[in-house]
Amino acid sequence: GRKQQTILSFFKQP
Amino acid sequence: MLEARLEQAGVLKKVVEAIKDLVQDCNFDCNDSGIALQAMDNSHVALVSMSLSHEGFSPYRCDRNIALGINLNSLTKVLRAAQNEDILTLKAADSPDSLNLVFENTERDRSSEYDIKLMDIDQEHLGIPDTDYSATVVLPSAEFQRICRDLSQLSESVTIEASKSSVKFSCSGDIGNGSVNLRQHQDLEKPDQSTSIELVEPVSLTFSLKYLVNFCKASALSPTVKLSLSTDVPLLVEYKMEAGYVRFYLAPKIGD
Repeated sequence: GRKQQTILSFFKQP
Repeated sequence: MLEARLEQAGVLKKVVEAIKDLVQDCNFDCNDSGIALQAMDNSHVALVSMSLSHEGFSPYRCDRNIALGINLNSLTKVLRAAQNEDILTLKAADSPDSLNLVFENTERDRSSEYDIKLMDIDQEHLGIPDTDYSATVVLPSAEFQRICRDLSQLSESVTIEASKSSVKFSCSGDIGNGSVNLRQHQDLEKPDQSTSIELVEPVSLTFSLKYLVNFCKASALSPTVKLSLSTDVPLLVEYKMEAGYVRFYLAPKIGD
């Protein structure tokens, strides 16, 4: 199936 | 100190209602430009970003940056005591232990006052990159809510496909499959009922319906919702308010 990504792989952490 | 008077308590009630099932504790960051909030859900799949501009308040005063660490369940309990039409005044000191809320009815013959305890919340602020989305769809928020609710009965995920003239929501599950196709159309008499699509290139992405159903709790904020999509980036679901917005970002499901 498809794998759920997380926001952290797209938006930069400080 | 912070002093912010909102003509309609309903605005804050709806904002909190929209996000309280996604995040529990969060900082309301107050500065001279207004009140903002950014928080992720526990599993880091979704992010909410809220902004209420100082223009939405009258008067608005906040001389320095103040973070109000609030448990949204507690805030919900207090806001239940406010009518949508009540005038709401928020007050906090520079390094506050509590937030003061006063609700006044429009006749000004009743005022209620509450203080809610604040907490220290260590929250990381993520940098959200500017994105040129491949597709932007504006549709009635009630329609989007109905589609998400209906498809969530069949499946955990929905595939959203945007093309030049239509947007298709489809899903498949154990009992079968389903899809809803919305064609671009303009309703001149009721513009809020229109569906518009701005397309740079066709895009197809899959998302968890559980989160989308949750985002739709913001439908009371705006008659329309804007969906912005690009391949392999989070979906942006935006509800605009008179002086601000609630934006949800949802990470896609990738691969097969």
